[in-house]
Amino acid sequence: TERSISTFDFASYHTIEEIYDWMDVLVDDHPNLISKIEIGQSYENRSLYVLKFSTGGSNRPAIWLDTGIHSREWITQATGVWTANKIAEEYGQDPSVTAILDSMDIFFEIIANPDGFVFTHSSNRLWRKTRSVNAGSDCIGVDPNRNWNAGFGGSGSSNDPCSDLYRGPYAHSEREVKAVVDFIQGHGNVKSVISIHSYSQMLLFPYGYKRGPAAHHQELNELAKKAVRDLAAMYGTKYSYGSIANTIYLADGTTVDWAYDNGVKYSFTFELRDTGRYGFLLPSTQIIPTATETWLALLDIMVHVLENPY
Amino acid sequence: ERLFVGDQVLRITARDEEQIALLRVLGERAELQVDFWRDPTSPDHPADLRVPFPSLQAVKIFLESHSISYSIMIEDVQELLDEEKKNMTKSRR
Repeated sequence: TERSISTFDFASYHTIEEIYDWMDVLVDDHPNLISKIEIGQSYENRSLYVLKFSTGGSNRPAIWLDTGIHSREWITQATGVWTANKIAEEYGQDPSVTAILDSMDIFFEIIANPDGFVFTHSSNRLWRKTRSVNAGSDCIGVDPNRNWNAGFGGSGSSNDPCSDLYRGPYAHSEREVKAVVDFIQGHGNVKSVISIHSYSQMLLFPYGYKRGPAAHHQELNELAKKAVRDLAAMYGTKYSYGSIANTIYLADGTTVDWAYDNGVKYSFTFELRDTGRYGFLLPSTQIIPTATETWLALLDIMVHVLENPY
Repeated sequence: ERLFVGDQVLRITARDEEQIALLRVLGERAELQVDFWRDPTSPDHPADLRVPFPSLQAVKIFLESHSISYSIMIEDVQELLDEEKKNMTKSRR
């Protein structure tokens, strides 16, 4: 089989095998820029892969991106694929991307919940959680965005294993979460964490587990404001923005709260399109428009991280 | 494979905090097996609720009896899933 980036259809949804194969092709095509790292394995022993974009240096400041932690949010994995390709294409072409990668690394986990993703393809398209077995319950899985050690165990999460918001038995009980925790802490120089979800068109930042403002609230708010304005410039897609607690609701144990509490100032989470006609079943014709507009906001955040070292 | 034939997704607009509390109660009724795609949070943000076909009557009666306004966002979830699957197969070919 001929393996080529040019035959990959970015405007379609893909299986995990197709995406993992595509990652290898991307790495092969950009050997001096991209490498693939296995940061751990999922509950069902699937590899947790991260694409590392780096032009060299040692332990450079880094940006972490992840998509698909809630497996049914297919637009996010698809946006992840498009975005990773975009970063590769734009290095050496676009001055912003070039400047970022000349001094920082980008780590991109495109399928953050592989077991759940496979399950959405084979058995239940609307599966959200991991696939770990819960002792003493017939119900499977933990919500990996309630499993982080940041206000773990309180509002907006559940202690019922049958709930879609089940937080798990303890913080970082999920391998998929623990692998990221270990990676980011082991790296020690991650400056931004951007976790991508869908849907409802929001750009959010800490905190989710408490209503009080984060220490850098004003800066994060200003940056979010600019990012959603630039995003809207492409197709007019309207995003709201603000802290998780004040924009949606109190939610404990989330990725970006954990990142922020562990010293990553620029912690954001996206809720991508749609306006509510399709929910998690956004037609594939919307993948590229979604990814294209999201790119503008992502780039704003990444450039800000570059220009505001701390 | 789990099918979602006849399941609907309702877009619900709560008027006030009281109605939001009622929606949360609805979500906790395990026998209905409803699934909030967007949770009820504040009157500014509509909630989206997937309702399995067998629970449709009960859920709609609940909403109407409490004067909670809603519209049907997705008429038949399975129809969309079939469409999605068809598109993927076509694209792969």
